[in-house]
Amino acid sequence: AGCLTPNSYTYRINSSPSKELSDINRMIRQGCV
Amino acid sequence: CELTNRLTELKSELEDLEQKELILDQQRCWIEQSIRNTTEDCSNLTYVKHEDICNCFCGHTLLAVRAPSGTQLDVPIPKAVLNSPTKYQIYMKSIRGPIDVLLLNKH
Amino acid sequence: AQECQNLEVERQRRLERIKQKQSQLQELILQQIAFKNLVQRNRQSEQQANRPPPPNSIIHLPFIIVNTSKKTVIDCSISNDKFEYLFNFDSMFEIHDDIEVLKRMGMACGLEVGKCSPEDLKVARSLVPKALEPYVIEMAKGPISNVYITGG
Repeated sequence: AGCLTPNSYTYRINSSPSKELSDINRMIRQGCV
Repeated sequence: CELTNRLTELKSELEDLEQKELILDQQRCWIEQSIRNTTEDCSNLTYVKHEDICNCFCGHTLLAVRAPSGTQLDVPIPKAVLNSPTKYQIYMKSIRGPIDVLLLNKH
Repeated sequence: AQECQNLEVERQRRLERIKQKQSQLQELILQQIAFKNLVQRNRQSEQQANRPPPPNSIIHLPFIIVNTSKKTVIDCSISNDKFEYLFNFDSMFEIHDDIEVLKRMGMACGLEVGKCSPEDLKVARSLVPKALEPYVIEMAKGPISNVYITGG
């Protein structure tokens, strides 16, 4: 399935590489759009 | 003559790199099999204690999430809304089984 | 000259692919070392305590951790079948996987940051297939960025 919510980052437990979590954490730190 | 030499060098190097890539693919298979053996043979011992996790993230509120492989997490890009705090969201959806979330609050 | 140009492009493409595969292999080697160290630690703890830890004091792999400040207000909605969760935070959070937690626990012998003592290196080498030991030795000096040729 694609993204469940618009304009979001997706990660799949025990499937996606750890790097995708780093991307999410960086996006959260950079804060608001 | 120079071009001919460079061509010969490149062809030889590409063969080496092809060989190197095959070795890497083989080594990846070995280590993935080794990881599967460990997690399957010792499944009763692949756990961490709550205090292990709390010691890694001192002073924070922690949510430990256990979910079936493939469970999808969606993190929308935060939006700043005028005169109200930015909202941060995580949306989790499993298709294979229930999701368990544990609140770990050392303090 | 054109053929040279094409082979140069192919060479660059292959080098990039090899570096990516090497980086993935290093991550898998770290995972294997961390898993085996964790299993050994838990086995020793259980033998010393003569019993497994209480089930409500442990979390089995795989898991992820969401961590946020203790001041954060978290609002959570859960579907009846527990297949869907929606969390709202009024402050930033971070998400980490179990491998990151194992690294922070020291289970990867410091290889993830290239700071590995000789004793830890000895332990780490014993936890991977023989053919991959050269990688562990190289990783102990720091992340391998160039194309590292090991034996077959």
